[in-house]
Amino acid sequence: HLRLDPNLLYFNDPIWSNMWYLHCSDKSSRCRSEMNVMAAWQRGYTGKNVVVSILDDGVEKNHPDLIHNYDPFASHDVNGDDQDPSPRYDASNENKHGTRCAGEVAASANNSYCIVGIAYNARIGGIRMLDGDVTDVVEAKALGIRPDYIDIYSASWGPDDDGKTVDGPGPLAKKAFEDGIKKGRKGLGSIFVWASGNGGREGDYCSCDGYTNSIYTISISSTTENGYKPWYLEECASTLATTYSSGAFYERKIVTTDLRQRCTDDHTGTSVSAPMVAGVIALALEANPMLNWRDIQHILVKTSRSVHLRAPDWRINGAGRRVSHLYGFGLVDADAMVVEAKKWRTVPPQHVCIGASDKRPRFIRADQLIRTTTQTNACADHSGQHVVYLEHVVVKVTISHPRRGDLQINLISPSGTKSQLLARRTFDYSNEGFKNWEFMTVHCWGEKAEGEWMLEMHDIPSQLRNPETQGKLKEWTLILYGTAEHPYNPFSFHHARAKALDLSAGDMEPSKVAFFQSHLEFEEEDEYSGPCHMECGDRGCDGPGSEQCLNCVHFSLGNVKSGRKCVSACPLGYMADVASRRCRRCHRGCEACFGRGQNQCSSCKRGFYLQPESNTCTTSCPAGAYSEESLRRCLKCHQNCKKCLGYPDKCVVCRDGFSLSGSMCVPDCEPGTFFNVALMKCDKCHATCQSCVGTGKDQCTQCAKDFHLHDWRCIPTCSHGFYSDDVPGLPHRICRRCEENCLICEATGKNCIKCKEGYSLLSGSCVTNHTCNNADEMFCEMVKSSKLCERKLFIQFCCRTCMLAG
Amino acid sequence: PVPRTVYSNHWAVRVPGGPERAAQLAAKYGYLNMGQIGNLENYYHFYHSKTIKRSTYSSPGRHNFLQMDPDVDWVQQQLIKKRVKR
Repeated sequence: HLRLDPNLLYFNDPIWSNMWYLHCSDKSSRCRSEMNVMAAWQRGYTGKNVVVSILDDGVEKNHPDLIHNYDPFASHDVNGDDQDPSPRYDASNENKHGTRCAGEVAASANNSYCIVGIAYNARIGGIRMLDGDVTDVVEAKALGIRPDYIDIYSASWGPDDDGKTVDGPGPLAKKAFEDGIKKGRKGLGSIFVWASGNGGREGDYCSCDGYTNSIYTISISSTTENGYKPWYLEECASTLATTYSSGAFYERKIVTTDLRQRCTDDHTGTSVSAPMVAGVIALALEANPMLNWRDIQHILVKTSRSVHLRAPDWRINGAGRRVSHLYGFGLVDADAMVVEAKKWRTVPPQHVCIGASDKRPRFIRADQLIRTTTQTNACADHSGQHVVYLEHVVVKVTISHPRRGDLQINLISPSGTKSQLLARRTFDYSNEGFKNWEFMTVHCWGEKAEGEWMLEMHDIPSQLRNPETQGKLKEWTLILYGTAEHPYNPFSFHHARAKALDLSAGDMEPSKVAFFQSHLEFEEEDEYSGPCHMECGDRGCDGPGSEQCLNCVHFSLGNVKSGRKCVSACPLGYMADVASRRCRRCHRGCEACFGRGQNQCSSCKRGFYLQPESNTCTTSCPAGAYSEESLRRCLKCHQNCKKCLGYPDKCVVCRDGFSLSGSMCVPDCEPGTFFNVALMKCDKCHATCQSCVGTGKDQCTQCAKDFHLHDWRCIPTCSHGFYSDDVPGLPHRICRRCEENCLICEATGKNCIKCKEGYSLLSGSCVTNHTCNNADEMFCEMVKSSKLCERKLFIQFCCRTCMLAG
Repeated sequence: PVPRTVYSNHWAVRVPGGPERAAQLAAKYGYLNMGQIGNLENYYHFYHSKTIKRSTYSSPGRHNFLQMDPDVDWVQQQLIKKRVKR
């Protein structure tokens, strides 16, 4: 840790004081310097000799804050097919995006202009490729511009974040990514940084964006100044890390360079998060230029921290790392990045283990959870493919489904880490399903690959669907990426040399500490010379078991009384105390926690639900929230919902101004209009309707004046076989069916006037011509005396025969 | 409404025979060879000025001849992708 001296690093750039996410010079204001950028600067890392290029709509190369670091060799114009990436200027400044991103990376420091870039001495270029038709060729060209010269490509764009798009790189762009990874930076691999997506308001999920969801890109999300989820943020399991970005109106924004040589603090969304991380990676590459593309991802995983970021799903994976679907492994830490980079030893080679495709078709029934498992030895029998320690995990699926947005997919690793590969997307009504779509998760990073993997699929219809059309999982394949050896502590046999037990003095009474120390000093033991358990630390062991280590690589579990053993990760019900390398028991009801207190739970045991506001585990959820069974947490109902069941948008009671449409709460519309879910606006009903559920004339729910509701239509008069009737509480009349077999009935509906063929009118009712044709006189007397023909229920009972018989 | 596929008048072509062969093929079938696609070896960018710039229909016809040429491994008419700045 460096002691920061704000006076040592003062810049004369006029907006420097507004860069709250980099420094805390004003002690009276709120401080948000957890990204530790200044500490990295103080170590002398500012991005020198590192080349970053922004793939976007151009870069204003003569912007006073960029001109000094601008690098023409890191630039190209794919749209104009020349070397100049200058943006096309128009009245609306449409092409400001690339220039804004570039400033965040490498705006010059101390030039009395605008801001200070995170890597203010890095070289910056622009690849202009968004100002024209974007095709696979355009993307492939952009991703492959001078891969031996450009170190980091930063992209803050992608397929539409409208909550209904599933799209990713085409074959050429995919190949460009692969080529960049294999050959870029003279074989070390190009670094591709990607913004996770802005579709939060549309319920989008970034696993449906094949760029952020790729193992080759570093997917970056955003958090607000106060550590909240920004309204625009998309979640997914492939997000690796996070930076600050703009949030609610009362939270501070990000400042950067702008088109026409200006500076701006406009709303930034997730777009500046990618260049911020590109800048931080530039600092790390300056510290150690030999880092390869996977080293960078490992260092990000290792150094990013959850700090105060608020997410309902923070959990510790099987390798002891806190990870969430909102923020990946957390906020980037530039200082920790450069410190790790400096001493980093290249991770072992990447192994890829492709599991056998499971092609057994399985129907996905609505409202039912289906699970399918695969047991893997992670290619243990192929040395070049064996994956022991995981990095990325990909699940390739082919699914047919009548409404893709109703699907939810989870993957559960052998260590029990549950990654949500796909969440429900309200607006995704496509019936195209997924064809060989690769969902990726980083949540199992560092875990052991071998064992049983489970895929969970849940189809929760958001609207009425044809029950006869079901979804079907047609094929799925598990693809494991990782290493055969431990990435940070390659397996080695330790010899017991040091004789100091790894017992934290804080855990024992002083007398016991003294006893143990003296006991150890004088005790003579036969020296053990065999291999130690792989969880044993550098002090060696007294035997091969994990309970015989003298210290631990990861964590020790247990206590002096019951005995201790080394584990790679703390089991459920315990928290990993990183400082003391101990597993500490959580409070009752907590499954995972960040402290031992009742209000320090991060996930709950079965039968308990986490209340995110208080971090407590309770047996029931408060009003406005529902208990999510699989996550075991209380989640808030959708903002339009007053009460919901099982899912945030499975509403049962709506807020004022909203009404139920299926299980959704949609805004109330003016009379004569309805809420069109596809267009997300009120649309006109057919002229005959007073209210409706669609534009068609057969989609009325209430009719205009003087019309009658019949079979969802509003008609001026009822047709034959029906009569007009009032319904209390309804503004219109409805057509009711006359009694059975009646062709025309009175306006009251009580008496029939004309019967269908084969029936005869009898006392206002229709009786069949053939019923009871053999009643004798005596029988008819009985019928008459009992007045059966006056009672509708018995009118078919020989009445006609008896009448004919007099 | 489901977004419609929009075809452009650009093609990606894989020609293992090298840049000269790619240039010959482009000339033979009436394309303008825009050169190699970035760093992708054997992949070339062809442009056809007499095809509609943006169309909701693919353009087979004459382009099938290019596809059928024995020196061509793979051809793909380029689709215009909706890409959004974030």
